[in-house]
Amino acid sequence: MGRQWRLAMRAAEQAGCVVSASRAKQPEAGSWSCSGVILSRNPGLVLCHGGIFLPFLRAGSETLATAEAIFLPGDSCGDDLRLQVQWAPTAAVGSNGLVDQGRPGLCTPQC
Amino acid sequence: AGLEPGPPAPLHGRSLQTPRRAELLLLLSCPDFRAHFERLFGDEEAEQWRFASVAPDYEASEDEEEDQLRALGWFALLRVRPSLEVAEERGPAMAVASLGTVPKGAPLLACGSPFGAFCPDIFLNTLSRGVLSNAAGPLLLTDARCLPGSEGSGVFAAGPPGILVALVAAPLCWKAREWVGLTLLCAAAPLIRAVRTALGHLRPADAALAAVLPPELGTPRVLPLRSPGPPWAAAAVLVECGAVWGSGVAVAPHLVLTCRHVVPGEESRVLVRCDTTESVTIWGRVVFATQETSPYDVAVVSLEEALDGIPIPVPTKHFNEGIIASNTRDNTTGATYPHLNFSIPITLLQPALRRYSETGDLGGFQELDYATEPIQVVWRLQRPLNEVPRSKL
Repeated sequence: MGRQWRLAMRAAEQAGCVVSASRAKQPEAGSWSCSGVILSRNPGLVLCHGGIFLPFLRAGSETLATAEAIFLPGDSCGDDLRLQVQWAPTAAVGSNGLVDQGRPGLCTPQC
Repeated sequence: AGLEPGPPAPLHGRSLQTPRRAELLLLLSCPDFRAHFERLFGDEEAEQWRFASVAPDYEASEDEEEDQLRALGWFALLRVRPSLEVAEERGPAMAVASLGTVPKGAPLLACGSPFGAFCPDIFLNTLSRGVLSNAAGPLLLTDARCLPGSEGSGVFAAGPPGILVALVAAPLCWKAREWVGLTLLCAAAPLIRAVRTALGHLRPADAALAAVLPPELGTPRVLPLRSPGPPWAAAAVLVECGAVWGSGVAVAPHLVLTCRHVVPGEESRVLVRCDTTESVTIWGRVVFATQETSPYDVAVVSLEEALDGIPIPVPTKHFNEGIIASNTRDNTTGATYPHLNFSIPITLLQPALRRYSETGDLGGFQELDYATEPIQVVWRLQRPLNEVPRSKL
């Protein structure tokens, strides 16, 4: 279980990121942030919580309460939405389960 | 060293990546998650629940609370703008666990950033271990500790590595101004499916992105409304006594052990609910409850009908784990610590239980009212009295 946990922890850490949302024209108005998961690195796709987008919804938060709303396009939020994603440095896991620290560009046998 | 902050410490000896710009591709929700959430927490009884990431003393406006509830089941797909410095950056392979393939009680690992973007040098990728505590469709519960800002964190299976089970929907759940300590999750599989569908509908030009989404592992199956869990868990029953409720353990087909504080006062008739394959409700009678002054917070309930089909636990002989008797409350601050519990070894209760089962004699239980002073001291969270030093005179 110990080695399995270590590998699971490493994989979880490499998928973790933090997402911040702020107003491009009013950065002083503050920022909203949450955690996220990196689904793919190339191209970079991240899934995060939707709560941080509430202040940016053009039609207000009621949009989310609409029963038939399952998904909304990105332009449901105002143009001044500025998003940033930050993650920890990549440490690729080799086939032997060991981690190569700090060597950029390495990857698993097949991502 | 002074108190002035120094340069940020590198994470695990390596510097953090510079934040990257990203664009919002779409917002999505899981309709099943929303439906289950509405069913479980949407009625009047649910008024005492709070899913806000703030302490219960914080007086959020009604609008704020409504907004938070609306957003609870919503997630967002972002595309990170490519970086020129790292042309080819890849992480470990990820897959998504199919709905229902992770059993109740399975170990889980949550990885998130408590307090969001605040101080990522310390908080980014904070790990927390727990189990899948319960499941209702795609609405999952875990006891892994998650803090405000952890919304959106990935929750992974313990193995094989890189299996995404769920995303955190609400990291803190308060009920009646007490922290419950469970975290609400939304299963990842229906979310990823929703992403695929949404990409096709809303962004046909980006439909190719669906190909890089993590694949689903395991055979999807139709889920029961609730995960049945391991068979021994059926011995745990709900005990309702007037407005008070708590847990109990069926120790014989007609006998349930619970806590005295669950069946308080004059109420002697209680309702016992058992959640096996079908929900069973049986009336019972409190035949014994320790006195208020006793440190053993124990009550015995005799049922009017037998609990059929429940595996009755076999009490251990050399093990000092027993029923949970009480959690801990600091009467000065009013704070409750749900994770600090007193337990009564079943080895201590077993002789009385056996005597009652065989002869109907409650005398064995009555001995619990006369606990020795050291046990009284522990119950009051007092320090053991030192021996009084003898006078040399």
